[in-house]
Amino acid sequence: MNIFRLFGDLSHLAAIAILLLKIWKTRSCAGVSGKTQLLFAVCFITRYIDLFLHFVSLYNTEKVMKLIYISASVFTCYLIFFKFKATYDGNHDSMRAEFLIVPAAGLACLINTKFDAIEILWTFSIYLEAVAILPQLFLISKTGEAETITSHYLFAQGSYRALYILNWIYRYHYESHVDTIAIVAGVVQTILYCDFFYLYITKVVKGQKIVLPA
Amino acid sequence: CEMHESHDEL
Repeated sequence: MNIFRLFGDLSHLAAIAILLLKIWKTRSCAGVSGKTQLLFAVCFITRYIDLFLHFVSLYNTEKVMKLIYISASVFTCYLIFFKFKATYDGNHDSMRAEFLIVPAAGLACLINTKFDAIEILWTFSIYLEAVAILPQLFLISKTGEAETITSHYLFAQGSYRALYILNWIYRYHYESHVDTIAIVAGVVQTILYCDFFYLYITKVVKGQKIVLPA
Repeated sequence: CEMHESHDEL
């Protein structure tokens, strides 16, 4: 474990907590893409499937973190699609999730480190996570704005994988460890946030709201 | 060298 990975995971936990707080406090999921949250839940379940297969006692923080990620993302989907369904902005959350899931599944079958079920599921979850934020960014471009709290969520979510890139550089240099699939997907994922990062740093940090040119 | 162990990151 190195500082970049630690802060990456903390940033990821912060993003999940910020979103849950926003929905719970405002009792509304306006401006939040339910599809992105569904895709994240699929990512966690397919990536941490080993938790279900051979459940081992929660002997380390990693198992606890995986359970937190899975339960928090499923709970977020429950809030969006059930509890606060009336506030879900369905007609703006219109990016076709199939256009993300099918290519990720296809690519996972073509490019992977080992052709076995668990490895393919892990690879699928890595590819899917890289593009899972697209429906959320698409929704913001459709509505033309993002609530400040949602911007903080996106900043934390984007920073998590950006910090992981630093973690991979660190591990390559000091541990000669390299996981090419995770690195390439993580770089793609972070690049997708660049436009948002620019808006966040030039606007939200100065207290303005993000309003996209309509 | 690429040490291929099971993916040990979240």
